[in-house]
Amino acid sequence: DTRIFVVANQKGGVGKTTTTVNVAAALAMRGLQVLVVDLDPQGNASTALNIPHAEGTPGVYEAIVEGDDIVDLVQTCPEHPTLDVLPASIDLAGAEIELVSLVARESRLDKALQSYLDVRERAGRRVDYVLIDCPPSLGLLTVNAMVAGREVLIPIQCEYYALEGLGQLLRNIDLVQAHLNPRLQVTTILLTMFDARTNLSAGVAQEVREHFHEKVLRTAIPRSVRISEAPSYQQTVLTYDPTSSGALSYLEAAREITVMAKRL
Amino acid sequence: DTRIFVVANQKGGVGKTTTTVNVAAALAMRGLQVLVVDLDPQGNASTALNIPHAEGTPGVYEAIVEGDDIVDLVQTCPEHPTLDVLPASIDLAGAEIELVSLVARESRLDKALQSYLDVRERAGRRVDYVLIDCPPSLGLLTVNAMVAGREVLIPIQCEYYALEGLGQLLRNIDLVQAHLNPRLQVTTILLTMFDARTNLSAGVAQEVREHFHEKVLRTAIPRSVRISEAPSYQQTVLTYDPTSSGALSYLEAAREITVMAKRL
Ligand SMILES: Nc1ncnc2c1ncn2[C@@H]1O[C@H](COP(=O)(O)OP(=O)(O)OP(=O)(O)O)[C@@H](O)[C@H]1O
Ligand SMILES: Nc1ncnc2c1ncn2[C@@H]1O[C@H](COP(=O)(O)OP(=O)(O)OP(=O)(O)O)[C@@H](O)[C@H]1O
Ligand SMILES: [Mg+2]
Ligand SMILES: [Mg+2]
Repeated sequence: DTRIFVVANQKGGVGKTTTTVNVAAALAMRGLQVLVVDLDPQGNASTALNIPHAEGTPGVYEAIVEGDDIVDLVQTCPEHPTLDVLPASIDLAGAEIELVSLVARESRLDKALQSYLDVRERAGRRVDYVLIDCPPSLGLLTVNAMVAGREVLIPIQCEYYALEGLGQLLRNIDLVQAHLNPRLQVTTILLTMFDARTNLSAGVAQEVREHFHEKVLRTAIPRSVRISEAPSYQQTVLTYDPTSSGALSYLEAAREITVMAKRL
Repeated sequence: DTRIFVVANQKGGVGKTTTTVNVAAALAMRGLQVLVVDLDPQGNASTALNIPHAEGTPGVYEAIVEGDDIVDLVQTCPEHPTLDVLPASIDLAGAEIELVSLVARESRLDKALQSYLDVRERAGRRVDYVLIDCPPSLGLLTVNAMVAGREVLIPIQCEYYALEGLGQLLRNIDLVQAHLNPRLQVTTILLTMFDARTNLSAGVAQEVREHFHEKVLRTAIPRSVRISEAPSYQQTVLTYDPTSSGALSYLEAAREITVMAKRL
């Protein structure tokens, strides 16, 4: 079965995009077929994967608001040939308000994604992993991702505010499970921007592990300037600086995610 | 005239809340009367200012969706007696969708704020500064802030993605100016999480200064662990660690903002 991850957390700047692109690249480097869906109007994931997404470039807006086929909209990542991207464009910024009055507004991404996965399956290029990068909110774009998804990957920054919004996020996931997508479950928590030198980081990490137990990946992603430099070269840290602590930790996190599949 | 700042940037985690609470506290320490409006459903600003905002606490939701008077909803910050806060609560999370179908949906905060400022003026406690902390999106909550505001303060994190969303933010501000609030102008840009050791920080800072010129405060806020520890003690960095680089830079930034008033 194709694994479909929703990378979500309404707290801003916690590493949703960074996790999406680097885990996707790490999975692609293991030879897996990966699709990234960029649901953030800013298009940071599209940028990091070197996918042109200037205003007017067709992408996820056309798929969910206009009903176009994803197969006509995806672009392949130049650095990773088995990684395809459904890009975001600026038009997506208005999509949340436009979606409010559309029919089946919560499940438009699910419908488009399922038909694309069928096309890929019939063409003998089955997609192994889908990663959906969400904007920092719990509006209709993130709800669309949660209806289309099977697993939720929550990046948690090792900072104080990180714990504050978690309750709200988990409640929203429960609501989607109860009314829209019973298959959805939180399977993966990833600690990001972990700074071993500060008590704050250690404190937050401990609290998260005590709360979420085995769902928290053993690997914590360290705060590393190489990770934040990579997007300015339109690369993931895996190709920008392959032996850096950031690259190695994302490779290890991706390995843990593939191993976990056997447990589910 | 009361200065009304909208602290906005749809990019997440750039320091909107940190800037709102620390500039507000610094202004209050200069004896000014300050009001913080917490428009982020996560209520991080309310937490940092030690304002209880558990589910069910009346606050900004009641003011903008139910039309209650702000004078009945504000709470005073324990650490700073001239700093009042209109708290956010979890109910605010649903407000964006609820607002879509309400009459005068964009100007409900403006109307509530203006009547509160009148009440304060008549009571001889005129408000000198209002700071509105926005969520990381450009939806109806941020639009409400921009209609109520007179000046926009844009925190820009010294990271690569910081520049990507700026165009969209400035376009949205232009739209609000043209159709909803002609008095709104971008007056202040603040560089945050500046790390003098990295080229990335220096590069972003230079680009921002070349683009926005004198609107960029001379003071850049350094990345500092003391700043991120303060909220876990329900304090601003100004009382948590008054002589730290973080506290001193926010004091200086607040001073620059007050001096700028004379120029406008
Ligand atoms: N481990 C890390 N070390 C250092 N910097 C990091 C790390 N992870 C992410 N960053 C940087 O922190 C910033 C925030 O990360 P990112 O944009 O991935 O978060 P996000 O949750 O997607 O943000 P948004 O809420 O705006 O979508 C970016 O500038 C990114 O380059
Ligand atoms: N100068 C700084 N040095 C170190 N850490 C900082 C600094 N400014 C903010 N932080 C930390 O970075 C994180 C993001 O900051 P903050 O929450 O203020 O951003 P925001 O823009 O309000 O986020 P959101 O988009 O979720 O509302 C917080 O954990 C905060 O404590
Ligand atoms: Mg992102
Ligand atoms: Mg905030």
